[in-house]
Amino acid sequence: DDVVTDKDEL
Amino acid sequence: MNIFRLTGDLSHLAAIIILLLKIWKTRSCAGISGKSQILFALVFTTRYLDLLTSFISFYNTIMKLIYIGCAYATVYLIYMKFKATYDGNHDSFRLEFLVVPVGGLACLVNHDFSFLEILWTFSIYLESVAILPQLFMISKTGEAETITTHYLFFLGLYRALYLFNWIWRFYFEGFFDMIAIVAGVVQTILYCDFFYLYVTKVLKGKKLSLPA
Repeated sequence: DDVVTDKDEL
Repeated sequence: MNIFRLTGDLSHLAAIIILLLKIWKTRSCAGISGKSQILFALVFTTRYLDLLTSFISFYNTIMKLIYIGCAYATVYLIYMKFKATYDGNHDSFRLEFLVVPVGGLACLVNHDFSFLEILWTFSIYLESVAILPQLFMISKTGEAETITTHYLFFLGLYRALYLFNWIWRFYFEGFFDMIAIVAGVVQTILYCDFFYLYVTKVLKGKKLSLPA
């Protein structure tokens, strides 16, 4: 899903 | 993970550690904006709430915990342990002028109108301007200790490296997050004036002082 942001990046 | 992302993270870590060590070794937080440090603690707290809901990687979890822990340790040193050395008179930036508009913008422009996503968006916007109280303080006093400028350099370099990371990810992964990119560009631009002074003065062995 593209609405959930990337939580891997700090 | 690419080389820009990794060096960006390490640059960020270096900045945080440099500041903590500076305060600890000199037993003083003179010249450091406690307000910027409060904002960074707020940035990490609102961004890393996913620590409670999901596991991404060992690296991810450890780095998030270090960033949060160091941010609160820094605030503690400034406002509690070395409070007597805190230069509150020069740290006069009004936090509500940043937090309130940024909170409003996060509610209006986000990827998903949910609690975690709005707080994540808030943290991205807030981080882009969180250094302003520190830069404001330096402009008021007209100077900064050399070690403080090293801190600012690594903190600015980190987001600039993230910009290269996002260019890399766009080409090789098709990944693209407009909110992070625009905020990251704004954040990096705020450091440009400082980068210029850092290269032309500090790296040549001079103290950073602004013309009166």
